[in-house]
Amino acid sequence: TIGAVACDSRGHVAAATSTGGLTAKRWGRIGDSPLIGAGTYADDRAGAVSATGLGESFIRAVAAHELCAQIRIGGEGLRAALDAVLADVGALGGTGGLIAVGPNGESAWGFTTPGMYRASAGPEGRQVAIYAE
Amino acid sequence: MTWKLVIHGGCGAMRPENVTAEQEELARAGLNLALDAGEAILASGGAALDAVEAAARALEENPAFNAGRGSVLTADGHVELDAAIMDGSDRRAGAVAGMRTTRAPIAAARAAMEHSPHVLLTYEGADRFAAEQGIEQVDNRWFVTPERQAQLDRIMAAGGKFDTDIKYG
Repeated sequence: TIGAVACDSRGHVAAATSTGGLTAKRWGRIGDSPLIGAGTYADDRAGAVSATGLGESFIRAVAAHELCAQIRIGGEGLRAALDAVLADVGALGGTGGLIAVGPNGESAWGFTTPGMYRASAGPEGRQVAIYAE
Repeated sequence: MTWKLVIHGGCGAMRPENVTAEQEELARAGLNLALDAGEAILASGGAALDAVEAAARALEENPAFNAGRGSVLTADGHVELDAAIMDGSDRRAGAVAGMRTTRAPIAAARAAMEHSPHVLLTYEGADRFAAEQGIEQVDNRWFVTPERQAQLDRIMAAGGKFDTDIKYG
């Protein structure tokens, strides 16, 4: 699974996710990536989110929308909302990762697997990483 | 207002001891190419929606990642593609699932958002819609790489339970 979230200079956010799913899947199984609100969500009132991991848990947690709702309704910060959603996914038995950006250009990422291919760019420069720091 | 782009190439059981230096280098190079594609749009005042599509397209084309070409394989050995895109300014969204012949899944998702009255299109219908929108169609084998075929072979030889540990995704 791959994903991208962005905030532009007008404060608009957007999210994109694309995947081949899980190896050896059958029966027409679809994970969270194409389900709006689960693996992909964007709302200028909160932020943009893309997920990767065991899709079934991200679907049940409605992860991407939940992260935005914790910000929009709960008043949480981006980092705290992301950590809370990853913990919720874990409580449902799943592992994976999230990337998120806010309409003010703030960003966060987190993952509960040994590694996540991730990178960011902004006027301040770039970061590229794979393993837990 | 400042711009920002964040991308991921998937998560899983990768550790320094099970990722070769060459795989790591390919992944880092792929991530940087995707940042190049999105940054070129954002740094010149472009839209977040265009930037995430451009970055996702760069990653879909890169066989190092599980999307587009280089996707993992289903139990019966073919590739099924899913994608979604969403614009935070008005919460329009487009998504596709189960596609087999559309080269650019994220472009098909965006076409679903902008040129159909629906959000989610699936399987043959989604491929047919993408073809009608002029999005390139390829044979399903175009997406398959020897590495992914070998991963499927290993899983099937071990009993065929799908990859819940996300060893390969």
